[in-house]
Amino acid sequence: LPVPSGDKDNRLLAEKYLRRFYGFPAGLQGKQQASGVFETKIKEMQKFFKLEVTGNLDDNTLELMKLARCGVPDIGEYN
Amino acid sequence: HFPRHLKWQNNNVTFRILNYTPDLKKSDVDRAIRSALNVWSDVTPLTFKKLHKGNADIMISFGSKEHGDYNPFDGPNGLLAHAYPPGQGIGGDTHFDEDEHWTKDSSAYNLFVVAAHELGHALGMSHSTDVGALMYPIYSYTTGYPLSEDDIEGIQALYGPNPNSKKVKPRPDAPNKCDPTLSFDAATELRGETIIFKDRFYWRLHPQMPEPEQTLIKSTWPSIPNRVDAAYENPEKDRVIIFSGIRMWALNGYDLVDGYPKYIHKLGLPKTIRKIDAAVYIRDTGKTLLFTDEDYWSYDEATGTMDKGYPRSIEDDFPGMDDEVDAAVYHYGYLYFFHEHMQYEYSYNSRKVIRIMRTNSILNC
Repeated sequence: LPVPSGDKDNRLLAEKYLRRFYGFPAGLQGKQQASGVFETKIKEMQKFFKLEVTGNLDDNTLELMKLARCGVPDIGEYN
Repeated sequence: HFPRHLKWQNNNVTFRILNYTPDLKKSDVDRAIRSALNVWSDVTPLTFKKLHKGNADIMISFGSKEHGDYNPFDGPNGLLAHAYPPGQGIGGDTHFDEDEHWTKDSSAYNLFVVAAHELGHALGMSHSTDVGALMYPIYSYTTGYPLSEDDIEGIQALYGPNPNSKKVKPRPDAPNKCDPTLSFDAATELRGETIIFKDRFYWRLHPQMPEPEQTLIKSTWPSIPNRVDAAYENPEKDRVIIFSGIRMWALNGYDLVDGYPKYIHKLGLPKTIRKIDAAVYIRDTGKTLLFTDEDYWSYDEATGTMDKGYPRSIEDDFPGMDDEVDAAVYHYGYLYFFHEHMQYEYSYNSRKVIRIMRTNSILNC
């Protein structure tokens, strides 16, 4: 089924967040690889913020991604 | 810390403010930056010298979207500022997003609070996972001394302590929910969730959230004190009452109700009562029990008056509870008293304590 646009926006927001703060690789990769890396990075972010580590873009994780914050990455490469 | 524990090799660091936000007077910006630097110099040997021209170690500026370092800001909210670890060139430089509204208070983003955090990066601190630390990545407005023990430990690991150290009172780190000696300050329901207050924080338990979520009280309710003594929910009125000292606040959902704080004595408590230890609403009777030291009171929510014949002794009326109460909640005929690191399940019907558990078993520990 086509992904509902709301979910798609949230997914893009999450990818942008993870790219900026958790070193999620830029650019498109193989579908399987992308979802694996995405889940891994979500887990890193959930662990950092002491959220429940699910690897899923659940409401709490998404809500935290929308909070005002500092632009320095939380872990990983510091650009 | 950043990789390789990047730090300034010289304790005499220079800084320069390249431009100013129109949101504040120039002198307010100067003061905010100086105060933010003093936060770190108070606990280290570092000194900060202001330059008015030329290249300083820490170059401070306000810019919006792409502002010269290929690390663009994003308009209002979202990214507030960023800074670079110590080093040559852009190292140490600190940038604030001009699309934010910068203030001296809590009405928008407080420049001092954000500057103190960013200058932590400029000195070599990376982000902390402690929700109460200044170096925690999410913005929250706080008053009082900004550094937690976690922050001080981090910066002194890089530069050592301030040889002429001023006595500072660091904020205790966020309480660990699985600490076996954990006690609670207060507990209440809130529209199906359970809120547990401890120190400057509260945990939020939701039936669909196995992991309690810890948050700073002030990041949700800036005007409520850093410490809550007691709290209860009256679901009929959709109100949560929060007590701190001799004052009380009312919430509707997470929103503060106008007209508060009020004095607790409005409930009919004598002036000699200066603090409520615990409060719980008993749905079956429509009464709210207020616990103070060894006694408790009964407040009739329907009439808004204190019942006659109180205070009564906790020990007499709740056999098995022979000590003070830190917090209390009521579920389906059972009162849960929390005292220090134990919780007591008291059956209203059989009028006795039927189970004793650890206080933090409610936090899945």
